[in-house]
Amino acid sequence: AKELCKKDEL
Amino acid sequence: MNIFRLAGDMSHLFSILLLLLKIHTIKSCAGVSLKTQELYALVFATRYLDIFTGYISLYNTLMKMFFLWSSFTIVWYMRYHNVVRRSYDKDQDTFRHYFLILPCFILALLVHEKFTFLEVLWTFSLYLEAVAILPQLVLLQRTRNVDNLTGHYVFFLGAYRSFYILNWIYRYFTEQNYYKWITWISGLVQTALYADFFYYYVKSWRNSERLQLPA
Repeated sequence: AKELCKKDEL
Repeated sequence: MNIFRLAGDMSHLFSILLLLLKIHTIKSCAGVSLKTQELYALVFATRYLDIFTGYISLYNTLMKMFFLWSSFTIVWYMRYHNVVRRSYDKDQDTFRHYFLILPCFILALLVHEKFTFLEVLWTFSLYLEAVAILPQLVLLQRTRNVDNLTGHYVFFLGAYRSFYILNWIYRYFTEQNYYKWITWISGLVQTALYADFFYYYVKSWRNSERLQLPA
């Protein structure tokens, strides 16, 4: 499965 | 963190500080849409639930806490503060913000990256943020004569969105596997909503006159 992008933005 | 992202976050922070300054020191919220502020409070409340589930950096956590605190503080001031609430243009601020919430929620249920509680709420917050400025823009247009602080507030919010787009372009070219379609599209929609306002803001600034939006 495609890994989700890390939510490092606000 | 790149310079565009930092500039975006600082514009966002600055816009909120301007608004708090206006409300706290002048004790007035004339021209400010409570509907938009309530939508932002909902945006932050649904997006930053991840404060409890994941840690990115001290910077991220502190900013998230500030956005949460400030958005609820502004709503509190406008609704309940003895002096401030009297300056609220209730009769002009008539946008039905509930009509924005439901479609955004349905869209988040249909279009998301992963069907989990936090992920759907995160997506909902992105869609809602994209349109949350609408009640404010409608109010500005109705008020015609916009006071400087409110105009600057909306300008810096728009600047924040523009810097984020530059940040995404930069990250797309400098990082591997950096794709965020949902974030990008809702961010583009959001920034496009400011285009008209920007035009009149820059025009009034260049002619050094008060900001006036056409009816």
